[in-house]
Amino acid sequence: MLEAKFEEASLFKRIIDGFKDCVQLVNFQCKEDGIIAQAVDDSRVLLVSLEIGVEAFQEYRCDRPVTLGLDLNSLSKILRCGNNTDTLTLIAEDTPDHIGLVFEDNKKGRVAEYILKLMDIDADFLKIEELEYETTISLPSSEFSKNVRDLSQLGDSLSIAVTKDNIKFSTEGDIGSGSVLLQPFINMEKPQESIKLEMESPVDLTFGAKYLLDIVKGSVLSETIGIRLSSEAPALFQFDLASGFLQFFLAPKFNE
Amino acid sequence: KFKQSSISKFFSKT
Repeated sequence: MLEAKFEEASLFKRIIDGFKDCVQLVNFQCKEDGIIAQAVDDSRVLLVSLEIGVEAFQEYRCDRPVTLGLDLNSLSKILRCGNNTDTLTLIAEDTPDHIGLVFEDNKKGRVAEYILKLMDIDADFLKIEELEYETTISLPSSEFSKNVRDLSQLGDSLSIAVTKDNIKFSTEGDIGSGSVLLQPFINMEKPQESIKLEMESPVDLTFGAKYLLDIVKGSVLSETIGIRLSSEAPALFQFDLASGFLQFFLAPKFNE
Repeated sequence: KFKQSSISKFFSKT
C-alpha cells in the first residue's frame, strides 16, 4: 500500500508542471525511500529524471515497491481540481489499476477525492551513471529562462559556451543573431541570485532551442538551476527540491 | 550545419 501525503498540493502540481509538456506517459516507481520517475521524449533527445525523497512528504508509507503508469495530461486535469494549499494524498494498492488523489482543506473540512486510471507503459528504464563533466555552473532559474526564451526567438539552436571568466548564451537565425554574456558573482545577501562557475576546461555546446524551452518550465521548482556540461556527454540541467530533484539530460547538436 | 544527437547513445538500458 502506498500513502504519500504532500503538505501542500502545490508542490506536486509544480513538479508535474515542470516536465509534463515534454513527456506524456511516465512510470512512477514508488519505494520505501521515495518516488522516482524517468521518461524520454518522443524524439529521444531529452531524458527527464525525477526523484522525490521521503522528506518532501508530510507523511509517507510504501509497504512494497509499486509502479504507477501515469498519463500526465490526465493527471494534470485532476491536479487542477485541487487548491494549492490543500493537502494532497496519493493512495495506491500493492498491484494497482488506479490511484486515488485526495485533496483536503482542513480549515474548511472540505475533502475532494479523485480516482485516476493507470496506464500500462512499456518504457525502458535507463541507467544514469555518474557522468564526468568539465563544467558546472549555477545561476538563477529566472535568468536562465529569460536567456533561453529571448534567444530562441531568433534561432532554432542555442549555444552555451563557458570559459573560466564567463558564460555566453548565443544564437544565430534567419532574422539575425543574439548573445548574452554572464559573469560569475556571489550575492552574499541573496545567495540564490549568485552566478557560480567551476570549470576544468572550456566547453562550447549547441542545443535545440525547443528542448531548452521545455527545460525552463522546471523553473517553477527552484530559484536556481544547476547546469553541468561536457563535450562528451549530454548536458545536465537540474532543479533541486527540498528533498529530491528534477533533472533534464539533453543530447547536444554536433557540427557535421 | 548542426546535427541533433540522440540521448539513447549515452545511456544504457537497465
